[in-house]
Amino acid sequence: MNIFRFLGDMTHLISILILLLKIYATKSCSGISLKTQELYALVFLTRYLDLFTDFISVYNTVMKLVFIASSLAIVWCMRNHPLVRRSYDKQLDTFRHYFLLLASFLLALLLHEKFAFQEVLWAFSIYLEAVAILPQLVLLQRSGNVDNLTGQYVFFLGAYRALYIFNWIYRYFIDPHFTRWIACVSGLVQTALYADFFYYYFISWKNNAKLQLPA
Amino acid sequence: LPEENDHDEL
Repeated sequence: MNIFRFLGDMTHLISILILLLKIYATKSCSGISLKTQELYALVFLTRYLDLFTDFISVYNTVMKLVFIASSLAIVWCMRNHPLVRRSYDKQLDTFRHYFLLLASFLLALLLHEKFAFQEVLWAFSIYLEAVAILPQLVLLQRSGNVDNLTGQYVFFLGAYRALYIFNWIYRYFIDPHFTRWIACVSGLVQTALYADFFYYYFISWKNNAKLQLPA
Repeated sequence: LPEENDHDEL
């Protein structure tokens, strides 16, 4: 464990806590893409299959449980909670995310560390996480004004993988045999997808103005 | 160090 990865995990946890706060405090999920949340739930479920077979550390196990439980709770809430589901922007959240599922799965069948069930699903979860934010970013562009908590949520979500890139650079310097090409290249793509969001987020922060994404 | 494809990261 190194500081970059720890900060990355904490940033990821903060983004989830912000989303839970928004949904719990405002009883609303306006501006949040259910499709992105469903993709994240699938990312965690397919990545943490080793939850009960490989014990790495208490921290690792606890964080995996938190990520799985929170992502499922958010999806459940957005689908079933009477107040929350009414505020879901169904007509704006129209990204065809099934293509993302299919593309990630096909890529995982081609590119993986080992052709084994758990490894192919692990690679699938890595590729899927890289593109899972797309429905959310498209929804933000369509909904125009972005409320504060949603903006913070997406910002921390993008920042976490950026910190992981520093973690991979650090681990490479510590041990040149350390290569995680699949995670690293996907992480770069994932962070790059946030580039324009980060730009408009920075502009809104500099001008102390509301976050506006161009349509 | 965990072997290569041990996924010790979240």
